Amino acid sequence: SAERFMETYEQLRAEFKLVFGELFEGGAADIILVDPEDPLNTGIEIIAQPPGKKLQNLALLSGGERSLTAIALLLAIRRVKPTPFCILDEVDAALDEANLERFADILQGFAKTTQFLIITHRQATMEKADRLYGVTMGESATSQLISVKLS
Amino acid sequence: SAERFMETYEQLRAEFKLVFGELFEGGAADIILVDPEDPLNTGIEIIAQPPGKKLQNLALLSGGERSLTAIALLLAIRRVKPTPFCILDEVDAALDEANLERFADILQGFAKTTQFLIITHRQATMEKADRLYGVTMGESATSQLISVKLS
Amino acid sequence: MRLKRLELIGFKSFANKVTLEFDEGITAIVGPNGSGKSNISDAVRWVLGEQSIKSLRGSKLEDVIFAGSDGKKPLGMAEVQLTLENSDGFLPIDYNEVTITRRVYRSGESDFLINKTPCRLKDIQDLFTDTGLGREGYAIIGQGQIDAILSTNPEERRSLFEETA
Amino acid sequence: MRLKRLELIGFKSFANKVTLEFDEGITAIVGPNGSGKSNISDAVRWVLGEQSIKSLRGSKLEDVIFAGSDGKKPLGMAEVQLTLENSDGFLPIDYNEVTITRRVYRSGESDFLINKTPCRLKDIQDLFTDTGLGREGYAIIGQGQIDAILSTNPEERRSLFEETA
Ligand SMILES: Nc1ncnc2c1ncn2[C@@H]1O[C@H](COP(=O)(O)OP(=O)(O)OP(=O)(O)O)[C@@H](O)[C@H]1O
Ligand SMILES: Nc1ncnc2c1ncn2[C@@H]1O[C@H](COP(=O)(O)OP(=O)(O)OP(=O)(O)O)[C@@H](O)[C@H]1O
Ligand SMILES: [Mg+2]
Ligand SMILES: [Mg+2]
Repeated sequence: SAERFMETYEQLRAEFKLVFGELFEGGAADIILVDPEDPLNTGIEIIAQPPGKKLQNLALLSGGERSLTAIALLLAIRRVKPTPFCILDEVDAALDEANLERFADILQGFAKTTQFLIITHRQATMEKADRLYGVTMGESATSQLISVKLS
Repeated sequence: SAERFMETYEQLRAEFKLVFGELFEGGAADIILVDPEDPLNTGIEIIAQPPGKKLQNLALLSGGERSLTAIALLLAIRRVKPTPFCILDEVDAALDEANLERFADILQGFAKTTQFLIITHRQATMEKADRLYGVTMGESATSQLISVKLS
Repeated sequence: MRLKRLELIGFKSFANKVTLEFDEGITAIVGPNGSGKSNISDAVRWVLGEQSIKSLRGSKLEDVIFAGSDGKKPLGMAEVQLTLENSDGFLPIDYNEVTITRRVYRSGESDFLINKTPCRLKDIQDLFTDTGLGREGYAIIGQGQIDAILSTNPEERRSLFEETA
Repeated sequence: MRLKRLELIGFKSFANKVTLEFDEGITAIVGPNGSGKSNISDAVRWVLGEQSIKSLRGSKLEDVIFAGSDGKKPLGMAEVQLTLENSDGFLPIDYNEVTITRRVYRSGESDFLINKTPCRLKDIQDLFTDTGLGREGYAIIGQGQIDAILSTNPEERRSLFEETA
């Protein structure tokens, strides 16, 4: 229904602005309805402006800035519609060390109410884990598992 | 012409097999003409089999294995049709530490005859550089450059 | 509700059975390229009822069965079991613990079970409708997918919103 | 032939002029997210005659001109100069050193120069035809493009081969 869509839209927009601001330590972001008069058919635009920079097309953002913006959107969705668990496969690949630290901290906060299964190569992300599974290729190209409980 | 295509194909295929074997320390790879009778129209298939594993569809390879296979193809093209320089923007993003070392070593070999401009976040790649440029966001969201000559 | 346990037997590179136990918070999966990490994520997608083999990086149904290697013959079956803790009634089923089992044989035959009771694929998919764990809920983000989240066209972005609503 | 020097003035995030000098071997460009590294790669593409604004991540021609920021006004022009060492005659032009200049103004006007002599965009593009430095030569690999190399469809893969031949 149009009402429910608008309600979800307002929530998602608010959460997205919040999480974006935390991940970028500033800047501005928004979710815009192309045609607010027609909620059930309108297109949806995403706006992202890193701190100190001029607002431009999403495409002009750097690889790391796009990753961080997408992560902000994902986490905003998780706040509006919580799922019991969430699986993330190497979403931190393009982040530099500073952005990675911020991402890992914020993820830890979200993990208080959602189970996260995160596949990663990055040290800072691993350090926030409550449990670590190491996967290796054993003999005969068969995967094996080692479990390390950290907390 | 069909002859020239076949000649290029044979060279590229040979170089691809070589570089793949070096990057994966084994395994097998190939470039297959779907219809060898019709060189000017045939589709082209890429085959990649990491060491010890069964030959399967390219899509089933892992992210890092696909990166390494694509890098092998790129470097094979560089051997068949050398260009004076080559620009690589974060092609090493998905590689684990072991594959990264091997990539950096092999890149160093290729760099004897080709100039490489490589954008990277990875330590092992940076260590092979003859010259390093650091780019940072200065005041007023303006990029600035610092130059470090290493060799 | 939360994930409790995941078991893989013969699924992709997991020729030998592995069991993952889950607690609250963050579980990190680490390891070298090609070791099998993303295959674990594929296993969860598959056992929840994913029908598009393409989104599991395969091209035919049997691509999820261990295909053999230099030192080992192919297996004839793949099985994934997912156990969920359900005492909050998040899943519309009258059990505190729910185990979903999915099996596929080289013949193409499949088995589906909820708490050891055979059922249809549809019954498993229905269990997770409206939970946000379906295809467009963005609860499972695949490798390399993070950039695509921003590049979705207006129609896909709409369906993302509708799934969240 | 080899790259000698690259100068960016007003190109994307490079509001202040920067100069990169190139030697033999490997030049690495490093720095934080959003600092301007990929913009340097875009600058080389652009000065070599790239006409697709989309492949420079823009949507209109003036997207490559410094757009301003909290602390600085937008600029009216962007310029990139690429200097190449050509004593081996790799480029079909009778100079040991070749400087390509490309400029664009907010009005939409453009300047193109080869060794300070005005020319058309086509003259620059023609200089690099068959050198492998064109669009399909795969000499410039953009961020996130590495996976696409394997996922190209049969037609794109053919044109890659033809470019290499
Ligand atoms: N049916 C199958 N039988 C045997 N091996 C398989 C099967 N399907 C996939 N594999 C193997 O699993 C490996 C891929 O595993 P996966 O994608 O999980 O790696 P990964 O740990 O995520 O690596 P990366 O860090 O590079 O992303 C591939 O080498 C592939 O050959
Ligand atoms: N015309 C312009 N004017 C001002 N800034 C611009 C312009 N075009 C792009 N930018 C800025 O340049 C930045 C992107 O730079 P670039 O893509 O080179 O980053 P990067 O160093 O490659 O980062 P990453 O490591 O994340 O890939 C963006 O923040 C964008 O806002
Ligand atoms: Mg993976
Ligand atoms: Mg970049």
